[in-house]
Amino acid sequence: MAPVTMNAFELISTSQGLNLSSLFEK
Amino acid sequence: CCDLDLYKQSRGLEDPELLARETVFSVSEIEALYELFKKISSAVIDDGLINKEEFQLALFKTNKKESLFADRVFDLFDTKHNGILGFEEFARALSVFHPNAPIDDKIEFSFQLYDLKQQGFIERQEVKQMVVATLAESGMNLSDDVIESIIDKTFEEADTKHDGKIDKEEWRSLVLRHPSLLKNMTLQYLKKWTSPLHS
Repeated sequence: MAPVTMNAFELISTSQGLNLSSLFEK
Repeated sequence: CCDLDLYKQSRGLEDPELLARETVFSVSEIEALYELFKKISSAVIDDGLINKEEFQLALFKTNKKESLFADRVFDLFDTKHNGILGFEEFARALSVFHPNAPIDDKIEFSFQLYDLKQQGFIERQEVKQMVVATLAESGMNLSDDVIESIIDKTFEEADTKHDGKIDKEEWRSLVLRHPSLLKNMTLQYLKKWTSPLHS
């Protein structure tokens, strides 16, 4: 659960679509 | 019968030295990156180019997933705006994610990523759209009130000019105060992955 104190961009940055390290995984 | 743009894209690894000079990668890193590129670009159509489906497949290991952010990242990588990535585009874009890339490049890329309408600022409605998309992706459910409070708080802090939008200068000052917001702009993995020790 995201706390209200969380920065919106902090939440957004958890998106799987922004996790490019998976490009390197088989 | 043919898309001329396809033939304008450079295919293959033509000049690794030049690309190494223009990015933060070494020649051997460029060569390692090219091997990855070949793998991704042959997943659906073996044409030496990455299309959006292949990019999504490499990111999510499935082409069934729709993602606002995967689309945004692909569009930013696609500097020639022709819907496909050549190796040069791929290497230049990933260079920004290298641990040794300048922080200013990371700040600029992340700003463009979140500036969905490419207006030169991030407006509240765009932040809401991205928050809602992130929550939907992860199956998290938050009430509209909670979402609005999170965005209120973010704007209270980020929008120092109080004009209801976050411009590049405000973005820069926000991420310098909260470096964790740029965490996904650096792939530590990239350094390890391209090192000669990687098997």
